[in-house]
Amino acid sequence: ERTGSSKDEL
Amino acid sequence: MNIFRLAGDMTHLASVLVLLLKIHTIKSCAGISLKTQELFAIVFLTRYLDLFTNFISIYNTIMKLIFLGSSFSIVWYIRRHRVVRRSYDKDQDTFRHFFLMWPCLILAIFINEKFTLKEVMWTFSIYLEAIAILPQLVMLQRTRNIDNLTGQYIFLLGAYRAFYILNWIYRYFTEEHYVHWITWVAGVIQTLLYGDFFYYYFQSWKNNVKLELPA
Repeated sequence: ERTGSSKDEL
Repeated sequence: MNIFRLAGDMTHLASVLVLLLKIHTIKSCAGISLKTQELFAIVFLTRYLDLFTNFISIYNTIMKLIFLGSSFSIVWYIRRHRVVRRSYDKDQDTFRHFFLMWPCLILAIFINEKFTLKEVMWTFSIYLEAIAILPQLVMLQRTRNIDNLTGQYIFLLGAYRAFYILNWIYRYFTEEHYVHWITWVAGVIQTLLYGDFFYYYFQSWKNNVKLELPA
């Protein structure tokens, strides 16, 4: 999965 | 989701559970800084503004709800609970914590990835989380005597940050467009703050003696 977003972290 | 990220989230979750366990079963918050707990509650509140508008996964939503719920209930316990609040060492917890919020807010207004309310609040939460542990560390330094659960709580929090750095390194090499200077710099600073504590924690563990910080 290549999303590259830190918004999926908590 | 990689193994480092999962380990980071699990140690974070464990830290919260250890603290709730201490408060709920022993009915004591001795050695715990209310100031740090209030800052964590503000961190989660400002970071998860997109809780209901930006769906990522069931896992993410549940974890966000757990962190929001636990941080606010910990603050409630220390401030309002009939028994727990009596164990709060108010005199040792004198850090002017709300003053930490201004530099974070100003920094977030000027240094962010996008100038929107949600993005600035998210960035603010990243900066604030980096230094939210300071009142707790100051309190530890003052009381010096640290009970097992408090020691484990802070150790798990530090472990969570260390795993997140490994997670970023992993993601940097495996994902495209994964460069996030703001979270990285704030995250590294946050992890470094635990360095001193880690040192004494491992010393006490290695020598099998009670954890005590030097004066």
